[in-house]
Amino acid sequence: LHLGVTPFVIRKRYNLTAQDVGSGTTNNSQACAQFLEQYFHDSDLAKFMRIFGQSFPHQASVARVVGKQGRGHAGIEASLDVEYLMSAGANISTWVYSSSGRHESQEPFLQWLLLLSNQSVLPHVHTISYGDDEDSLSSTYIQRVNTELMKAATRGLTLLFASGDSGAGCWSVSGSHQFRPSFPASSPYVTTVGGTSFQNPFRITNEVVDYISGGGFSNVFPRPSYQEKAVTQFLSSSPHLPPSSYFNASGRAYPDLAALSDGYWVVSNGMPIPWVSGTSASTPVFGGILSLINEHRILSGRPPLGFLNPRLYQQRGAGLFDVTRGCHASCLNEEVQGEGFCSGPGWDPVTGWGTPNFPALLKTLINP
Amino acid sequence: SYSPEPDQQRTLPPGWVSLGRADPEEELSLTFALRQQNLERLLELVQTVSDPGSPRYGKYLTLEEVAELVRPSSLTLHTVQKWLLAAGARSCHSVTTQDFLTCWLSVRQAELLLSGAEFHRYVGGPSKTRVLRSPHPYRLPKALAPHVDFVGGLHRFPPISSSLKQRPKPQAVGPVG
Repeated sequence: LHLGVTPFVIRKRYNLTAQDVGSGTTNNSQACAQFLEQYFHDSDLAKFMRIFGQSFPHQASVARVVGKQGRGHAGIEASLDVEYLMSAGANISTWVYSSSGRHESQEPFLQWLLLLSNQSVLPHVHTISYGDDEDSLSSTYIQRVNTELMKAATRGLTLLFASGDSGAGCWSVSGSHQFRPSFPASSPYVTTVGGTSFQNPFRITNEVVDYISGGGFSNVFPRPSYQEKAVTQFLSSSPHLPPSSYFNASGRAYPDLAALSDGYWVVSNGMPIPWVSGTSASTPVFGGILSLINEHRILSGRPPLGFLNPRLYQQRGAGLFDVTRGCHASCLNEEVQGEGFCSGPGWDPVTGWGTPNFPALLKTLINP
Repeated sequence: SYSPEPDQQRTLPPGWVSLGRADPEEELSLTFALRQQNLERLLELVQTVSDPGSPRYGKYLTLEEVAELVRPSSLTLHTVQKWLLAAGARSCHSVTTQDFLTCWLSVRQAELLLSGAEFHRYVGGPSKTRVLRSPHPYRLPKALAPHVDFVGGLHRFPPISSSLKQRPKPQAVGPVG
């Protein structure tokens, strides 16, 4: 029984014991980035860990803040990112990237990309809460950002992007409705994280789709070969496919993974705040768990996981709880009546391959 | 001249308000994305270092090796620097991979350099975020088409509202002991 998602609930559901924490002896590290110009306060993290972090060894302050941290109001997103990245990836050195303090004529996400191109030493895992509708961005910009994400992948960085909180999305193109994919979630060179809820919100039970979970098919990027089999299987077997005019069935499909995104407790500006929801919550949770797996890999002399998708799709969901119930939101019209894609066995464009079962996932990702 | 981003949305996103034209003498910072090289090779490397079945799995590149691979040609670097200096750009900073250049210019210089651009100040969101953006498309001299992908800082607005929501407390489903 529980009254909202806390680190205890996350660690219980994903089978993390009190021993599943960073060793504190490696160069392992993780980072979270949000571009809302929100501030993050160390005092919130310390308070959060005092309230919710007693059952596992953890760090109560971040290792590094990149970007200015003013004395402004802390933002829920900035607080939540750090608190849950450091609860799932406990006792692992954590950086916070904050775009506050940039000049008025700069673009925060672009500045983050420049940082990636200018720092030799960076954390292995990055969780990023940022996305724009694909159709609002120029193709030149999208292709160039995609190249920047490829550069990060060749360096062994794991970039996890939130899949977005508008379900399949919806917009009207020359009078008819279509789903609206989000970028960089739709980039073939990142790992995208969707969202789930507990079937019973007060019990740690199996998970179902959180209706906000972003997902769908890119209108810009063709499907990468690593996901061809899984996505074709979904398209040929799902009993709930929306009309084909709503989406580009040959596009890069996302998300790749998921985690709980509903009903989190967050401490921000000294206040514990309940029932916070969004894929900006599920993304740091999954990021922390991948950092723990990196910890074990580094301790056994292996390189960090890097760009995960080719391996993830080869392993066909091993080590993950498959989410097979529920659909996410989409266009409110007669034709689809607010329903986008629905989850099903194996990969699906709502929860990807599913949510982490840490000991099983560690077993599948520790070697080679 | 040509427009590098004809399909970039320029309508004002919800929640933003225009405060009018920027002062011509104001300083602003623009980011120039320079054309990279060897992107085919980069794509191959992404696949070989990320595929567990590849002999090169996990053998990642350093930032310096990535820079060596994608660095713009010296013609690109020279052409863009000459163009920017002639326009009065100063305090230009590059990155290790040399494929981005951030420079400071006055609004007046920027509007001359990027023909068609017109910088306005906008304010938006709960934290009253302020930005300088151009509601009009910019164009570059044709000679730069092989050297510049796009110019950052003209059209895209930062997010101002979190997509996180505080949902109402769920109603108990079934008898809760």
